[in-house]
Amino acid sequence: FQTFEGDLKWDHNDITYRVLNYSPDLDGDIIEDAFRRAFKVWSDVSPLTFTQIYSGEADIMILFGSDDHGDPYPFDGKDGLLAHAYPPGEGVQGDAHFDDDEFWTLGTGVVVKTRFGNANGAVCQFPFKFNGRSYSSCTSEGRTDGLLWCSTTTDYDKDKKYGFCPSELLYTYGGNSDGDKCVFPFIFDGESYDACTKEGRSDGYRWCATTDNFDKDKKYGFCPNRDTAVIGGNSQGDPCVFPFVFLEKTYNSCTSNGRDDRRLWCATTSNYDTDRKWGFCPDQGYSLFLVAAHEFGHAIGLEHSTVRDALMYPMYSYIEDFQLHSDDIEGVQYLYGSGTGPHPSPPMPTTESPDVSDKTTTTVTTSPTTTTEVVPVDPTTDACKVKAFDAITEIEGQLHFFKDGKYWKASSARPGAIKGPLKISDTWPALPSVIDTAFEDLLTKKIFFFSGRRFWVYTGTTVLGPRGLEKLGIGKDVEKIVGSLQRGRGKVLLFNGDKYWRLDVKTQVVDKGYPRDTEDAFAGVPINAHDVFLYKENIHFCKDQFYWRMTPRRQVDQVGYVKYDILNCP
Amino acid sequence: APLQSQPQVRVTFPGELVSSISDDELAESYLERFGYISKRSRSNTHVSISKALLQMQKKLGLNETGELDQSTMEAMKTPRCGVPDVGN
Repeated sequence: FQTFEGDLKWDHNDITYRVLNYSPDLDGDIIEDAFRRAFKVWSDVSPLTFTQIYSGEADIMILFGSDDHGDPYPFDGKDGLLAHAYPPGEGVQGDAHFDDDEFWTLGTGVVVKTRFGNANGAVCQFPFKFNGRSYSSCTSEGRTDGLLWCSTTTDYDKDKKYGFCPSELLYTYGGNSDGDKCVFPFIFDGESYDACTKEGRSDGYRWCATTDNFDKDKKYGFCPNRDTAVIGGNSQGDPCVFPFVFLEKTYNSCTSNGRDDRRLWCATTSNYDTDRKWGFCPDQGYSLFLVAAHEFGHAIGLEHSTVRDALMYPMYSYIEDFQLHSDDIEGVQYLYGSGTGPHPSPPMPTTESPDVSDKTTTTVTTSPTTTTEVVPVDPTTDACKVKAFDAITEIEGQLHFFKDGKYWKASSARPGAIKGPLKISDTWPALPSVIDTAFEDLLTKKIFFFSGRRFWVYTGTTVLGPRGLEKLGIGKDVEKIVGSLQRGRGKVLLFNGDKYWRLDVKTQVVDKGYPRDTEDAFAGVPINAHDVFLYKENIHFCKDQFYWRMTPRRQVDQVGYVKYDILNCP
Repeated sequence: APLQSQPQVRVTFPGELVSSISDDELAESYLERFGYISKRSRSNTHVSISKALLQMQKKLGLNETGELDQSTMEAMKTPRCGVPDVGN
């Protein structure tokens, strides 16, 4: 392995990263997951941690761009240079850039994540069978609205599992329209457009207006690439048009005719001979995960390795079951040490452990040679010493923080003033000590408490319950409800991590069509959040001592500490 | 399969980056881009290219011939990271 001259490295281990934009080739969730996994490659073998932030300057800023993309090192079109990254430091240092003239996949061809349908966002399975015919790409067959769909199993006829494919007719990404679909035709600069366009931009990204008049409304988004979008040529990102005419012959699929390099291409209008618009058909593409893991190696201080099988070797090659090479591990550990590995375990006390059933322990070493003394600490006397609360919710305008039979109240009008601890049993005698989530129904002022598979409803001092979750229509496989979110008009969303339900508070039954996948509707928050609550109109997802704040338009705009930023602890 | 082979027509596609540079020019550009030769020392002399090729072949684990052989040319055409191999 090699390090940069002067052993450039970060002076802190808690590295932050921010994804500035996304490639049209892959769904945003898949891109973020690839980056998460790429960082994990390094955090598993070092003391480094990587946390995604959504605003401000991160240590590692990640962007997709092509050709001249804002630094002195332009990319070079398809193939050739795939990405580059800078060694640790301020400003552009530490940043990673990916060439968006490449076709980004997970290394084995187009990845089409579906939306809507009945497959919970699963990816398309190609080829799939529909009405006895085999399909190798998304199709609008069987529909009258022209929307592209695919089967998420190999046999739609048998399994009936499907979802809709990326299309500007369904949604956009980025821009300022919160994912709204394109509106066609739309007016831009006085001209009418019937399709996504690159006009008005110098970066080659295809966009559309999400109202009928961009000049007036200024609302826009970027068009996701269809699974048949071409790479390179003179129509990057435009979909193939089938059938197309080439040298007076009609083609219904990609062809290598006209070329002597056997590469498949298609026309992006119905007639190549007249329009001469074309591009290469999607190939295996490059694994964003593998390339990102390599670039992040640079971003933490590693240069290119001379070991051919090492991740830090400069040439790209696809590996199905990736494992970090010992040369890479030696490199990162040379800079940062070995860390605790992927599954750190708590330190073992050297004397007999006291009863820690309801307390955590602090280990105090009085001198290097004496026996270690274990001092129990009860964090529940001070809200600022609680690492993670069981539940947080707003009741009668005050935030309530629940933990192990106690709770605290904090007024948003007087930041820093915390009242408590108070005993849960003094205020709500029927409740158990651990509350998973709670919410106040804004219409009736009833307070719902959830613990395990049971729930209680308090109206003043009158209580109903406990009753089982099955009464709400929630299946027996659900262990508990960890979060709740008032949605107005007597509806509340109930979360158990990766799934959520919509509860009709009046009928006390969840609505049809639920559960749904949390990550589909609330992108960018941890799906294993242990608490979800509404505060000042924003949605908060908690994990450990952190929270992810999501605006009513479902954009994560802040990640912070519950203790410092919500409780206002010193 | 077609019963009789048809003459293959080769078309020049608009916008395609048709490489008109020679292997030597491509090699020099590669060696310069990835830090094996500096712009100043790019004097087209066979000696400096040969030395840089040796360095590149060693760095990338290729046969160290100092010549622009087929495996070296293939390596230069393989997709890769844009960070230089040598220098800053």
